[in-house]
Amino acid sequence: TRENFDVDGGIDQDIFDINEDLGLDLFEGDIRLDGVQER
Amino acid sequence: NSIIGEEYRWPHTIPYVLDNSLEMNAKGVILNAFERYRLKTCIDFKPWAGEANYISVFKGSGCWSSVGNRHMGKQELSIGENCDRIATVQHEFLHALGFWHEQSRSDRDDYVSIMWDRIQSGREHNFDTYNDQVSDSLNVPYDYSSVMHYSKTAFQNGTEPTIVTRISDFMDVIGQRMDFSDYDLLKLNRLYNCTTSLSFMDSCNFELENVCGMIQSSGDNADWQWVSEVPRGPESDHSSMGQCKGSGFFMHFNSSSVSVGGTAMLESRTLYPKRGFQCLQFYLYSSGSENDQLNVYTREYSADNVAGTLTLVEEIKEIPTGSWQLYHVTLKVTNKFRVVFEGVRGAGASLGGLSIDDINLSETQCPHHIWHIKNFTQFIGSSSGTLYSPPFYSPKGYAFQIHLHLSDSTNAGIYFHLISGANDDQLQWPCPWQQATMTLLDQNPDIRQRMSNQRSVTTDPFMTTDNGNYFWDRPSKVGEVAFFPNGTQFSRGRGFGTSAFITHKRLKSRDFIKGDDVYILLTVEDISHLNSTAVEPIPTSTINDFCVNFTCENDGICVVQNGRVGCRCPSGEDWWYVGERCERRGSTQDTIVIAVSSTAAMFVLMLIVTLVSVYCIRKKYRSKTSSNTADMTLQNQHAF
Repeated sequence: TRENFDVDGGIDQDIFDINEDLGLDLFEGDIRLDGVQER
Repeated sequence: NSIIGEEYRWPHTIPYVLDNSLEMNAKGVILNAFERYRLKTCIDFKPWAGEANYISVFKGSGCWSSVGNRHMGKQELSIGENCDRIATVQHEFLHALGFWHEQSRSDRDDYVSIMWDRIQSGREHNFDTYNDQVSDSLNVPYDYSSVMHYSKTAFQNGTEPTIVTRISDFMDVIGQRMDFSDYDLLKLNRLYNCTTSLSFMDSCNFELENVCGMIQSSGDNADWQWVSEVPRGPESDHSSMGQCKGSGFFMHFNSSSVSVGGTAMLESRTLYPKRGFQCLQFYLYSSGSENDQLNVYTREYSADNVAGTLTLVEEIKEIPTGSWQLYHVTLKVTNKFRVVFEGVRGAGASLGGLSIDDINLSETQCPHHIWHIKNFTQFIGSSSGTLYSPPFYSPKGYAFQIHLHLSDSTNAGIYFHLISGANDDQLQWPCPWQQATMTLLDQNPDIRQRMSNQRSVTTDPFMTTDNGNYFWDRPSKVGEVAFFPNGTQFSRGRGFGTSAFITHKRLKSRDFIKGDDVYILLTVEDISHLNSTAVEPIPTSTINDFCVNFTCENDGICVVQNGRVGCRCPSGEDWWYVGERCERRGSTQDTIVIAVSSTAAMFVLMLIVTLVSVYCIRKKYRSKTSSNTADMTLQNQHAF
């Protein structure tokens, strides 16, 4: 049978992998700091 | 791991906007995620209507959110490409509600070890912890199965795990992105003082003798019995499959004890709907006559009918015998009601009867179809692990099939196929914006504790394949020939889905496989109405419309200022309207005329004044001269 269309391209990507591949360097991988947040 | 400070809390009902930048599938997935919040927590969502603060979900780059309510009016939350998975949306909204990641708890090192040398350089800060001055774990133990926990491979610089759990069994549990865990819900409900939920109504596993407050009806021929096994089956309950000695109860109607047509009715406690639509789920076991049937009624009460009106909702016949079967019944009740289960003895011999267990009632939509796969385990990782569901029809009439791909070594895949069907000549092609939601059911007896794995795909009518065809065009045109098990030929369109639906390890965990049965719940919805979702807010403050009975003339516009009504009058280059209702017209010619006439008037006036003054002066002078001459004696009347 013809290839199915695989939206994940065969890779089980987590949130942080997706962001990493996009070159994002967010706080803890997926948190946007709005400048006020202090650590 | 929740941020400390009341100022970070959202109201229990969060205003939101689904920005039009979002992909269609993402919009549907976000609304499904909201339903999970409504079922398991007291958090609700409502379209933004001008409230001061709201969450704007848009298609940004990646998946991210701020932590807590930032009181910034429009607080953005990004569900970008590949973020359209329901648990990803749940995760990002937990951030917005005030939660950080689970492994950043202050006591994290008691439970996991961070392998610093395996983290990508420059990303180490992502594994910092908060101290308990700024982060509150809400008195809930460390949660390996939190939807907010990093996976073992987060930010790895190679192939070795960056997080190692001190209890090794949890190595492959951390990083689950299926649903809220029990502790996720405990924390969220504690943080927001939840005591109820919008859509959960009841769950009953019959473990307690009070049988969840269910009552036996009068006027029937027998009672339902509270038992833990039946000689002719089932040998055990469905809740724990007989794995717990001394427990495992369910309700049984012994149809062999009554004659054909004999009944036994079991009624739920009184229930109070809020949304007007409900989904009733339960497991049913038949061991009596194959013609035994279960009728499901609602008894709805109203002020003028205290006994309640009994309405037959569904007749469940031809119940497969010898195993627990999952059933869903859709209810549409708006008033106080009970659910009534009526067992009916059917024709033919009966040595057993009907048994019912794990009843759940919620104000959610029932799945459209159920794909029940028996003897499931044998297919995992085997070459025969390519399973196709029976054909189903969506509410719009599209025929479809699900393909479950289990023969891979680590992951199970799932794909949605359109297939040729009876309605194809009347349907729109390519198939527009039908969202297929495929759910691997976690068969936990309590719907609130289920962590079902779900993926949604949406038919984009504009999507093309490399050969230029439309992907979702009519299967008989772009599909391939296939055969049903009974030999019937049909066309099957190309599959659309994911090879990474769930890992085999997770598939074998929880209650996804129960009694070697698996259930895939299927819903195919038309989501074309979501095409444009960013709506103008409806102002919350009511405007007294003084202008209703105040009219302005000559296209004047009625305005209210400082509580007073008036008109803004039109004007042009050299003309204008004036007056309370713009009734008088003015123009620059008028000005000229006025200027000229006033000038003329002024001139005439001045002339008159002048003339009068001259006259008066002359007259005065003349009189003076005459009086002088009269008084003059001529002294010398003589000339010299």
